[in-house]
Amino acid sequence: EDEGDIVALQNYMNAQYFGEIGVGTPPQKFTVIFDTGSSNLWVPSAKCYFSIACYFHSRYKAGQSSTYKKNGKPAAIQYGTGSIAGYFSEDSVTVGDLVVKDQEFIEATKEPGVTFMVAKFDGILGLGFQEISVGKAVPVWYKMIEQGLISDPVFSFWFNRHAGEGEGGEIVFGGMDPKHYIGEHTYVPVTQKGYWQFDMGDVLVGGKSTGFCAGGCAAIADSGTSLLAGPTAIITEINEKIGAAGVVSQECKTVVSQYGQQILDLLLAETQPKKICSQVGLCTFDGTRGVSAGIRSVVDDEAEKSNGLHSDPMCNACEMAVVWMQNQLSQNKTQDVILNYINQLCDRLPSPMGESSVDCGSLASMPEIEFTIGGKKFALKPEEYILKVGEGPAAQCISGFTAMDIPPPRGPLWILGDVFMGPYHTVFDYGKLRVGFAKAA
Amino acid sequence: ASEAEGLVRIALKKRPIDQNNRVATRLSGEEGQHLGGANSLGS
Repeated sequence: EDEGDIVALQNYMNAQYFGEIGVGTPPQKFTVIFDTGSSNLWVPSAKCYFSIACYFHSRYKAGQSSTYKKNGKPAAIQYGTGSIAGYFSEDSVTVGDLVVKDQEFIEATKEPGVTFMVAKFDGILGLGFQEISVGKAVPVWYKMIEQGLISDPVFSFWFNRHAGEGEGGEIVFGGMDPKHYIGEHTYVPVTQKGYWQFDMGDVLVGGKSTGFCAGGCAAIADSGTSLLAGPTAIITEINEKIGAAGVVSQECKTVVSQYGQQILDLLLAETQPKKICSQVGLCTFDGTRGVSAGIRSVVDDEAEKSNGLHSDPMCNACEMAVVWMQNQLSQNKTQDVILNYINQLCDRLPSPMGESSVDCGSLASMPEIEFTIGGKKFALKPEEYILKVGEGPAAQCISGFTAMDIPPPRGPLWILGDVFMGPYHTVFDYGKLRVGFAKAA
Repeated sequence: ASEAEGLVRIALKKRPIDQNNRVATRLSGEEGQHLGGANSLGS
């Protein structure tokens, strides 16, 4: 924490793919998530006494390993949905046929709450960069390279989407298996070392631009997340097209009814879109992006609270409305149609990091959603981005998209989890610092 | 064949999302909010 480590993208509860590793000599087996969104290895410790979660999982017994080395440095990782704490130890780690020697890892002695109690995995093996490793521990992947255990500093993921439970796919260290993908990979450079982060372009729904990422968004390939998380403005448009239930936003409705026409007029007068919300008085403009007018002064803030017009949600709603309107205008829609459409979008706002239900019978009429990566379009079909829970008449369908807003300069940001990495075989090239995607076989 | 190619393969297991898991996710999400997320990307 003192070192300002940033680790918290994952929704581990929903993580779907696990593999087995061994820790110690002889190897003690653990089921772990191979997670490209973090960089530490941790497993529950035999010395975890007061967290129920530990008793539901395999626990590491240092005393039973001939290669164990004491370290003892305390460590804690706080995730978005839970936390672990414990101390560092060193031991051999068996990954497939490889034995990684003197690997630093966290023996978790505390796993409070329900997060890891109901988890089907014991621990997490991070495949991110050392820059985001808690305690600056050297990741397992780095050690594999250092110890010459693999020839090529590349690993790749293939998720078998058609498999039943128990046959989830393969992670290949040292390269890729040509049987796992079709055609060539499209590679994009890693833009911020730490996560496997790269620049992504426009997101299209049913072949039409959503506008929000047309000027570029960041994206992180994260095998530790199940769903696809992205900016609310885009998820709302997707929700509207796939009929996903949303939360009615009164702020959004107010912006449309009271400021809609004014915003449209300003757009038609070719006012710089980023300045519009400040011009109508809903945000201030700091030169790079809209900021809530509520930060101007405490007095202003109190006044704004009383009239309810200048709060953050109003500014956010205005900024989304501008993007939506701009996009509709580029499609030559009439003003009435635009205002009506934006009003409809106000009923479809997703709850942050929440899930949205959709009608299982409507999959055929749902659009393809395309992501622009490296100038190429990567499409997801409804059957790929809608997750079915249960079988037969009891089946429920949930959208694979969830909303998450990361402000600039880091955002807007997409997290491409298993929903994306299923249809697209993903290569993580550490040597050339790039990520590659190809249609999965 | 994999050894000759210098590849190491790790089989992955898949667990379908089920109702219990979704409930637990919701609970843990609420728990996460209480934790404050000092290390979270969002903050």
